[in-house]
Amino acid sequence: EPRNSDSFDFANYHPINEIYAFQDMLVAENPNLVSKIVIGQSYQGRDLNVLKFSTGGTNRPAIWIDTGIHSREWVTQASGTWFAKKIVTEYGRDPALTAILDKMDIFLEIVTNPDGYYYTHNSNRMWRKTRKPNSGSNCVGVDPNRNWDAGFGGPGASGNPCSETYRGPRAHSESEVKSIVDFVKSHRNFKAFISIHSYSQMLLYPYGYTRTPVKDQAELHSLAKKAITDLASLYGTRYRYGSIINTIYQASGGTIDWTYNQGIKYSYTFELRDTGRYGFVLPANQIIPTAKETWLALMAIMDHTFKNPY
Amino acid sequence: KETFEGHQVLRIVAKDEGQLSLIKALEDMSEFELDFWRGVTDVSTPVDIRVPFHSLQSVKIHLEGQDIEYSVMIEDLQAMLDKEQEEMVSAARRP
Repeated sequence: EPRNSDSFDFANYHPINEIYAFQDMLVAENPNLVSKIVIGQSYQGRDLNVLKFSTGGTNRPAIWIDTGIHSREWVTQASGTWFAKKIVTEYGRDPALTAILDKMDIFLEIVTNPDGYYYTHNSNRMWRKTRKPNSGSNCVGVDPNRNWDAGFGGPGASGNPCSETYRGPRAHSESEVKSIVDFVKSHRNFKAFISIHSYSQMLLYPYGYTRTPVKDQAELHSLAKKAITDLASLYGTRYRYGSIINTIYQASGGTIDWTYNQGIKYSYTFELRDTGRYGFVLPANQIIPTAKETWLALMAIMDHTFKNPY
Repeated sequence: KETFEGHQVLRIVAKDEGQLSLIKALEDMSEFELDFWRGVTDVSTPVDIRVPFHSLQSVKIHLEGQDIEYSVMIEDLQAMLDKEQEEMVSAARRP
């Protein structure tokens, strides 16, 4: 086992206990910058851990980042782990990140669907949903990216518990979703919300449930362009960008549609690397390149959020 | 532990909107037990589908019958998962 977060192997995939241990190490090593908040429990009773990066203050304007809400998208949890270390090492070194953290807090949930993630390691590598049983059905789990109260139950989500895009019996029925909802509502000062998925190389903004453009469409579009340009500057990885409904397909009950409707203007969702060869089974040697290029886009969004208070 | 012996992931590219609708229709063919890794979006964007071994022949015949182009993105999913597992284990053993 690694003795400290420096010796954690960021270039490999890890089971949930190792990621949780890494989080605790990071907190122990950086008590003045990182703390761990347990925002709730998963259906199977696992802690929903959020790392808070803060240099002080009370209820500062904040940025949310989550990875791994779809459990089989392993490169996202791995990238989240890398981001956590990056924030710690770059604070005080990178002027842009330092300026952000001197005024704002960053919250990072690395394993957003812990039951699902555990299940992908132990029973079914291809599992995407939560692990809550559905009454009246043999099929388990809800798609936590269709479970939010934003056009919930509309087109682009399934009412069939056996479907990979099953929306759940009601909005926020999943504790993994409800815990974030409660946390965001009680915090009341999130200015950016970034939810990270894989794969298909896209950076998307709301909406997914309706064709009505968001009122900040022009700004979100131009910021997305800047973010993917910065991302591409490292390895030339090309992303598409736009609203969810125009870029992928109609999807109701999605995370960032809800966050945008809560007043969080800079709401984005990423789809990380698609090599055209591996899909969800992206080899571990691609974790760090993926995380590194994504970090550039994250910085573009975080920097813009910092410089454009609202 | 669920295994995926013989499962393939097909990357399908539609030529036009008509073909796109035919690919979309596969979503409703529950007997194939398909897992859409990348769903149907537009003509310029490929669709990736994990196809269980028991459906492979039928799905391929179905696509070929409609003149829909596809390539095999992952030849044997389980082989790839075995390799992933092996790498994790050997990484964990490294000092």
